Amino acid sequence: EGDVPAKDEL
Amino acid sequence: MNVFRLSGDVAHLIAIIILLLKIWTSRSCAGISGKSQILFAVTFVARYLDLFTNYVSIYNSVMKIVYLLASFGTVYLMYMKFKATYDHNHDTFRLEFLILPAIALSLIINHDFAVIEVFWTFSIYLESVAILPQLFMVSKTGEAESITSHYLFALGSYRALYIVNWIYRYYMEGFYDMIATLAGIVQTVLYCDFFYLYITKVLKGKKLQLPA
Repeated sequence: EGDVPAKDEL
Repeated sequence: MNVFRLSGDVAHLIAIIILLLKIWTSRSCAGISGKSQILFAVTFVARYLDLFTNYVSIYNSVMKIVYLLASFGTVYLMYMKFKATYDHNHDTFRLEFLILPAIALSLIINHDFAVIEVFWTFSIYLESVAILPQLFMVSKTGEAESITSHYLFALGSYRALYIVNWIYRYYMEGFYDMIATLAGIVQTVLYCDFFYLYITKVLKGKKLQLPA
């Protein structure tokens, strides 16, 4: 779970 | 948020608005691939499943809703309101050739085998090839209206600007997402041939016509 990049883009 | 990312989002928004305005004002969707538009709508739905679970910012949520509404609006205009003008004889790309590999790949190569994450990954893979039915349609008819070319240019610019954004974020924030980046590069490469024609023909006032 920790290596999933944050989804802050569209 | 940096200037490249913001420009990319704006280019994406401009592309969507150009398309909606073209269809609405000309009362026609001739030359536009309904299949590509369906793929974009599916992409947005699959990617924005996190709309209510992963709050980022007002900007982020509003843009997601706008993209969703606009893509559904486009599909509605093409398949319902202006259905008679839809050029389905030239829109013959087989969607399963894109959707099935995107599903398979998202199940195999993802950051985490979790429902939302797999849907997100699927949306990334699908978006990277979603324009193919449209490009196929242009190559089949051998030409595109100027307004369709502007749409494609804005849409291609969006992903190209995102690549610059990813390079910037890598160096400034140490942030990177290999799946989004590689798929984004594939997506942008698909537009290269079109970019070349756009710059050498459309910007010089000529119609986009493919060499016979």
